[in-house]
Parts: sequence; structure tokens; C-alpha cells
Amino acid sequence: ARPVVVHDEL
Amino acid sequence: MNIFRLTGDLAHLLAIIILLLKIWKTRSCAGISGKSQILFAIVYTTRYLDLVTTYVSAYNTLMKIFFLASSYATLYLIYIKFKATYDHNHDTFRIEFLILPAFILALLINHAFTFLEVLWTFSIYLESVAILPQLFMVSKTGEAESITSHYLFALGSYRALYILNWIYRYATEVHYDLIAIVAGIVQTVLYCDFFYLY
Repeated sequence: ARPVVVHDEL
Repeated sequence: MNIFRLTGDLAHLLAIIILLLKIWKTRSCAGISGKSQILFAIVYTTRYLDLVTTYVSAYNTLMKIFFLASSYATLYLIYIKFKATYDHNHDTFRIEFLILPAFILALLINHAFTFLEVLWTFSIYLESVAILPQLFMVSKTGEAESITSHYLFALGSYRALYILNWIYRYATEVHYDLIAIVAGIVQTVLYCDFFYLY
């Protein structure tokens, strides 16, 4: 599966 | 969230407010590089596209909206409202030489080859060099007004504090993002010679 990167920084 | 990232975001917020107030109060953008502000608007626009797809927290959403709105408001003040005071002759950095390499690098080195992720990576690379036109302009004019120096000091501190945040997160959450860290170090190093003068 495509790695879903969640960016939690501004 | 940790104290380093919070103070980093507040330093970033402060820098943006200092700049907006300076231009608004003095009704002049002399000494300010419009090109750097264009780069910052591109950085926030390409990085915060996930505003519509991912909800992290109210704080995250609010800050993203503020950064987007303030960057376009700054562009409006520089290129429209106080256009007459914009110093074309000293703001001559060729920003296409920053935008293109950052975009190509984002296509080559990223976490995932998806539209949002490549644009996010592009914004990270671009942000690390976005201040160059401003530093170039300060070096050409030979001096920076004290308020511009405060702006640059706050802006430089923000990413330096983020480096501490990344160390903290690596130590506590074993979370790290190498792309953001490397670009953040480059960004902070670029300010160092300015900090030295400061």
C-alpha cells in the first residue's frame, strides 16, 4: 500500500 | 506538541506580525525583499494544501490559515498598496534558480511520489532557501533596519527551535523526518552568518 505520510507539523 | 515546537511556531508568528506591522505602520516596504515574500507564499500554499484533506488539530488548522492569509496580505502590501516604496533595484535575486531546483529535488527525493507529498517536499526544500533574496538584499544595501533585523532574528529562531523539537521527538517518540531535518538545518545555517552580524 502507498505509504500515507501525515505531517502534523506546520 | 512540545515546548520547542510551540515556541518555534510563536517565533514564526511573531516574525510575520513584525513584518506586517512594520510595512503597515511605516507605510513602506523599503529594505524588504518582495521576492522572499513570494517564496514564502509559495511555501505555505504548497505545504498547506492538506488543509482540505487532513485535520490534525484546531491549532494546526488555525495557524495554517493565519500563515496563508498573512503571507498574501504581505504580498498585497508590497506589490499593490505600497508598490511605490518597493525597492526593485536591490531586490534582484533570480528566484527561479531556487524554485526549479527545489521542485526537481522534490521529484527525486521524497517520502511518497504523490501529488500532495511531492508538493509538501517541494515546500520544505523551498523554505530552506526562501530567505536568500532577503539576505542578498540586506548584503547589497549594506544595512538592515532594526525592525528588519528583528524580523530576521525571529524567523531564523523559528527553524532553529524546530531542530530542538526534532531532537526531542526523536528522543521521546522515536519519530523523525529526515527531509524536514536536513532542510531545517540548511535553513538555520543560512541565518547563522546573519545572526553573527546581528
